[in-house]
Parts: sequence; C-alpha cells; structure tokens
Amino acid sequence: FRLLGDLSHVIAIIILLLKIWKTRSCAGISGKSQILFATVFATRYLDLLTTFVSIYNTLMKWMFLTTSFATIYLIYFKFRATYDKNHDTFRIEFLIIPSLILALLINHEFTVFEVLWTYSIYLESVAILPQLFMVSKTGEAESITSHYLFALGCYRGLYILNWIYRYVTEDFHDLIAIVAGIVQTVLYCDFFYLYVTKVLKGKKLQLPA
Amino acid sequence: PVEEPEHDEL
Repeated sequence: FRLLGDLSHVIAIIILLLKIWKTRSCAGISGKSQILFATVFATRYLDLLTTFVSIYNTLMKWMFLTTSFATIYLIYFKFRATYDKNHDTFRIEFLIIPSLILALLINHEFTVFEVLWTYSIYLESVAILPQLFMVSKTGEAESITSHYLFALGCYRGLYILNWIYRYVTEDFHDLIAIVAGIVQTVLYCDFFYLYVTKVLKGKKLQLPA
Repeated sequence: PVEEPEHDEL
C-alpha cells in the first residue's frame, strides 16, 4: 500500500511538472499549494541529514524535495507570466499558523525535529486547499490538472490502507499521521466524486456554478 | 533510554 501510495505521489508530481513544462503554462495551478508542499517536504525531511532509513527512503525524499522546488521555480519564475495570481488567492497564513500552533501543542516529543515533522504532517493535510479553492473559483480544471489531483488524493488514501495493515500486522500506529491523513483524504472526496462522474467519462471537470 | 520516534515513512 505504501509503495503504491508513494508511486501515486510521484506520478502526481511528474504529471504536474510535465503539464507545466509541455504546455509552458501554469494556468489553473495554485502556486500557493506548491509552496505549502515544498514547505512540508523541507520540514519533514530534515532527518535526511541525520538518520538513514533505506536507499528508497533517501532517494524518494530527495526526489520530492527537488521536484517540489522545481515546480515552484517553474510557476514563480520561468512561466510566471502564465501564473493566474488573481484566482490563487487563498490566505495560506490561515493554514500555516494553526498548523504550527497545533504542532507545538500536540506532538510525540517536544524537540525541534519532532515538532517540525508534526508541523509538516498537519500542513500537508490542508496544503491542497488553495488548489481546490482555485479550481472552485475558476469553476473548472484542465483534465491533466484533475488527473494530478486524483493521483495526489490517492497517495494519502493508500497510506491509510498501509496504516490499517501496519496496525493489524505490526501493532504500529501513529495517531498524528493517521488523523491528519484522514483529514487530507476527506478533503478530496468532493473532487473524487466529480472526477469519477465527469472526467472519467471524458467530460471536462466543471464545478457546479 | 527513550526510544527515539523514528519516522520510517515518507
């Protein structure tokens, strides 16, 4: 489940990078969500410098870090003329501050690394909101953008299956990650419904006005 | 010693 989840995550990021690079445009893409995702990786993968889990773990962490910052570069620098800032207006400070406060209050251990890891977990659960908000504001999304969102939504959904499996088999559970992962996946439900009923039938993703 | 909560997931 975890491997599928990570692959779904990688596919989402590659779809987004290819969409922007091929169409040389980031229309319909929320730069704010990408900033939040880069922050999530930067604060979660600090342990790259200290602990080694596995080759796979290290490779994936570096890949997520480099691709998320590359996406930001494309949006805010290379193709900034196509960045639709009038529709990307979600106030991300309302996501950042509460996540930070919550991470300081509810965590496994009050150390810098652990609080930052917890912050990244809470922030990731709401990081897609600016993008979903932007899609609702523009009222539609290009089909490639909806495939990106579908893959991204599946990633943490698959992680939930992984957590169930690990709880049953290893009696392992991390409530912070599980609760945040459920919140994160639930946020996509509305989109999943539209994706399955519309995009898979070849229609454009049109949100009811 | 307190088991350092190592996060083995991405």
